[in-house]
Amino acid sequence: PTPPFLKWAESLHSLLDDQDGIHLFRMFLKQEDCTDMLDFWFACSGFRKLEANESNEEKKGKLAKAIYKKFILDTNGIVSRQIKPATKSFIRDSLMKLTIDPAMFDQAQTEIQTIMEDNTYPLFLKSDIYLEYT
Amino acid sequence: IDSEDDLLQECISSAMPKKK
Repeated sequence: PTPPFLKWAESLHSLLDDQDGIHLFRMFLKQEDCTDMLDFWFACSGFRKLEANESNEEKKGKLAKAIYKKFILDTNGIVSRQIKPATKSFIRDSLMKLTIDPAMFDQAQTEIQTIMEDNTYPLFLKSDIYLEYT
Repeated sequence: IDSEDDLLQECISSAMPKKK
C-alpha cells in the first residue's frame, strides 16, 4: 500500500484527511506563524456540518460569532488579511440576520484553501519537516 | 454555558478526520 506521506503529496485534501498529516502540517505552519489558516479551514467545515435542528440554532449563532471574532474581526490576523473585503462584508451581514446560513463561511474557506494550495502546501512539501519525516 | 473558545475548539475537532 502507498505510505501515508506519499498520499499527503497528492493534494491538500489528502493531507487534511489524515491525522498525522494534519499534525505535521500544523508544525510547519507554526514555524510560519499561520496555524490560524488551518484552524479556520477546519472551523468552517465543522460549522457547515452542524445539524440544522432547533436546538442547534442558538449554538450555530454563537459559533458563527466566535469564528468571526477569532479569525475575521482582527484585521491584523493572518486569515482576515487574506480574505477579500467583499467576503468579510458578506459574513458580517449574514451574522446580523436572524437565520444563520450553514454556507456563510464557504466562500471565505475557499479563499483560504486556495492560498494554502498555492502557497503553504507546496512549501510544506519542500520543507525540512516533511523531508525529515519521509 | 460553553465559552466561545470551547465552542470553537469543539467545532474544529468535529471536522478533523477520525484515527484510522
